[in-house]
Amino acid sequence: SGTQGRLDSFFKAV
Amino acid sequence: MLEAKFEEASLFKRIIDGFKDCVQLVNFQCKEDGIIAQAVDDSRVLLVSLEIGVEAFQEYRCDRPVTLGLDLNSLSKILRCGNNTDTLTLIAEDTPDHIGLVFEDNKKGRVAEYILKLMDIDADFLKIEELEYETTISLPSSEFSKNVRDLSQLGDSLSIAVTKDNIKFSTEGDIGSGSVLLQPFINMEKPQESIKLEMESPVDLTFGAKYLLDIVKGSVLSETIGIRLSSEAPALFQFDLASGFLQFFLAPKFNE
Repeated sequence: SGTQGRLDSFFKAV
Repeated sequence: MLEAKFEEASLFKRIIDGFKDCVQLVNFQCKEDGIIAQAVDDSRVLLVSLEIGVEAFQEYRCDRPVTLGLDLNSLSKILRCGNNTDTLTLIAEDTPDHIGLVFEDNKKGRVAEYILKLMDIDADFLKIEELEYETTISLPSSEFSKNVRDLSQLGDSLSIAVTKDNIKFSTEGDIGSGSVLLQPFINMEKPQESIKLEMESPVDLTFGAKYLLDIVKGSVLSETIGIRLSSEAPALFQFDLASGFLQFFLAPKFNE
């Protein structure tokens, strides 16, 4: 049920 | 030179046990003010962020910032060799290719020394913005663990819905469905058993049960868990240490 989101959409690599 | 001494090895063991099953290779950054670590699981859905403050140590000295690339599977093998009540000292040079772990039982005069080779871990460090959350709850970590373990038997997704009156965990699967409804209350005599709820607007989020099953392993660190939810950001699950914390950021599922 539903599509799994990814962290990369929210956090940027530094 | 790093010398970080835990009064009891059990604390560091519990910290590592709290997240070793979801990430394997982790850079521990040691600085004057303590140790931090961050790692993302292979599917890039779950982020672990650890902070161990200086106060968590019996003695702490870090002359220069040093990064320790640790394979948690290997580290766990060595941690199992120490007794829980031993002191544990982590020792590293300024540009180390290995770390020393010294377990001491002062009553018996027993000293056990281990060397662990370090890994060169090429992992990007994610910048965690100050996120705005619509809902903050805290509850006994045992209550949270039970709900996650019980409901994950039925479905591979688990929803957490919060209104101003209650918190509802629920799931649906092939064999049936289940839900647990909790209401906030304050236990004056045992504050750690309280369920607290602060809400700006209701949220209803769905998470992969397998990630929540990883997160509940952090329960060994704290009697309570703090959960912050937003429809716009990864959920934050936090276990507080006496000095520091273990945080899990988990990206929710969404409907297309």
